[in-house]
Amino acid sequence: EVDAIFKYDEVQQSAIQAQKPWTKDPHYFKHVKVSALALLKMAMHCRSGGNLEVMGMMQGKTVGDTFIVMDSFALPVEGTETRVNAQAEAYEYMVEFVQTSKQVGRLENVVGWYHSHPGYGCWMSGIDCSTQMLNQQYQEPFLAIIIDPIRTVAAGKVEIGAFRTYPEGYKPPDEPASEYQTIPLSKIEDFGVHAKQYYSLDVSFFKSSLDSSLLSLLWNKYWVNTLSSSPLIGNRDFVAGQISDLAEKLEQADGQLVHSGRAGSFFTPAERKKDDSQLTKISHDATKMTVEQIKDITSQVIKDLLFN
Amino acid sequence: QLARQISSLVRQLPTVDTKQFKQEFLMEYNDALLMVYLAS
Amino acid sequence: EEQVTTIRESLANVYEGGEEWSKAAQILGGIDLDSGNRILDAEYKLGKCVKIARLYLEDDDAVKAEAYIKRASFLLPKDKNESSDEGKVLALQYKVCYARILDAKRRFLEAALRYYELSQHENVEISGQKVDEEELTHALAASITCSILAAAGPQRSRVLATLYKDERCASLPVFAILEKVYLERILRKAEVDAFSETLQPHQIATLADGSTVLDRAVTEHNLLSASKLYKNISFMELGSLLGIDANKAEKVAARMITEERMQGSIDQVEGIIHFANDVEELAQWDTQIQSLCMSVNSVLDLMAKKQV
Repeated sequence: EVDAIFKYDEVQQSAIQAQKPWTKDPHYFKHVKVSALALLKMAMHCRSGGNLEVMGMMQGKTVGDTFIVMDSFALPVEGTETRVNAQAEAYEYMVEFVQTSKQVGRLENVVGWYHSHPGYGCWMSGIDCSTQMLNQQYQEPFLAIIIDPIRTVAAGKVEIGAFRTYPEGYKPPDEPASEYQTIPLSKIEDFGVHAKQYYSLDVSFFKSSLDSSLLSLLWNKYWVNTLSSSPLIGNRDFVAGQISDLAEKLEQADGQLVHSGRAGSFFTPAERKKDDSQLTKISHDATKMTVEQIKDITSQVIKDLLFN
Repeated sequence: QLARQISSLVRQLPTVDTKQFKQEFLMEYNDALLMVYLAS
Repeated sequence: EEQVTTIRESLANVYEGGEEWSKAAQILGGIDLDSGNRILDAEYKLGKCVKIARLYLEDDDAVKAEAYIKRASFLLPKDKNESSDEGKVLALQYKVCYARILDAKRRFLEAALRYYELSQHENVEISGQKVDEEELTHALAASITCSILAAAGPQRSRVLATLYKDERCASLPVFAILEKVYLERILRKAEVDAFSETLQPHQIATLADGSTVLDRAVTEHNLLSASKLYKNISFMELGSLLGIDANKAEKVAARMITEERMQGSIDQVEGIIHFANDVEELAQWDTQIQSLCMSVNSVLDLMAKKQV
């Protein structure tokens, strides 16, 4: 049963392609299941890019309202945030890769693209939205996944988001607020303007029985990596950037607070509430950053007690 | 063989005990405490 | 001019047949390639320059060979016939010649890079046949030799890393010494003597100070290895470790520090060298923890194996 998900039913997939249920409902797809293999490959590829945005493609299938990502491959392009459809540079590579994949028994089609947002969170920028809209016009069904490799290391869990855009001109119904995430000041505008153009899908993971046994074998050695790594040292640049960003946000909020303080009576309760929520966000960001630091320094102290 | 390996292992402890290490370690520790203070 | 050229070419062939390489080169060198009276295409001029350079190299005259190969390097981009078989052969000959000249002139690091590039020509086809595997292996071995003879430092470390990670090197007899040099281990006399037997005459030539090229390379390498092991050491002890006298050890160390290939300071009054390493204590601590944890792991594995 665990491995049944790995079976590829060509007839079923062709039928889905013919029916195209996503054309009737812009919100049709709701879930994403990512295989352990695809997740590992994507995370490692994004991590290897360092501070550069990297991108790749995902292979898989759809079952009902769920995307199932079986595998992924990297594309030889960089700087995906600099132009719409950076993928275009790699079309030849993509075509050849997919053709060769089928020859070696990977029958799944390309079902999406992934790229990294090093250090600034999982959300769709203006360029990402335009690229994804283009993809959804010509390559349906298509999914966008974004991974933040730097926050992954800082938080100790994979920062991943899956998204689909709405068609041009579509007005989405009001959604409940998604989980809060820190957005750097330099990206806030880009984040805000396009926030309503896409929605996020629920991401879960699966692994085969072989994956399970391999991972459990690796787990026996994993403790060595945990003890011999110091995120405190590795994440210094990122933390410094976060503190600097926080300082800028504080200055901005401070300026606005001063105004509202002096001329408080001229501001409506809604406007005053907006300032409060800005400060709340800042304190939330500061708390998160500090908790991560505490976690890292705790591990250093434990190592000191253990080994020294 | 096992006893020798364990003996060799034990002899590697403490892993580091230098003044420079203590300085660096305490500096990181103080930075983290400072962050907690400022955040709170 | 055409008749004179024909005579010169024939005479050069005669000299070549009699293995009088320099004479043949001189005769060919008399051909006026920049004559305004005849229109000579770039491929012809390139061919002549490469041939003259190769002839001089046969007689170990690297200086004259270099002059002609430099002329050839200006002509290479102008050769419109580079994709033809003759063009490919010429390009390969040029690359081999250039690498050998750098080797002969003791610019070992550059030579190593050029040889390595040559060793990767496995997909080049000439007249339907791929480049001989033995030639590629020979180029790879030459690259390893040159990188070992190159001046110890960060640039050489990068080249060594590339070679060490290349799977093909593992099967070469010179791999053992490559591994030791890459891992910055001290080279013993027996290993150095065995390696010197594989070298060419110019690579074991005597320098102005009486030592050979190999001696100097080994001394510098061992000094760098010692700098990883010791925080400080007296020149007397360093000299006995390296197999040279204390004064020489001090001179070599001073040169390496001045050229920024090693970090440290010398107290001439006390006769002690203090090594400084870039790696911070916390990062080194992690490395020690890792090796300790791996030891624990192997103890546990042994216990499990013996069912203790």
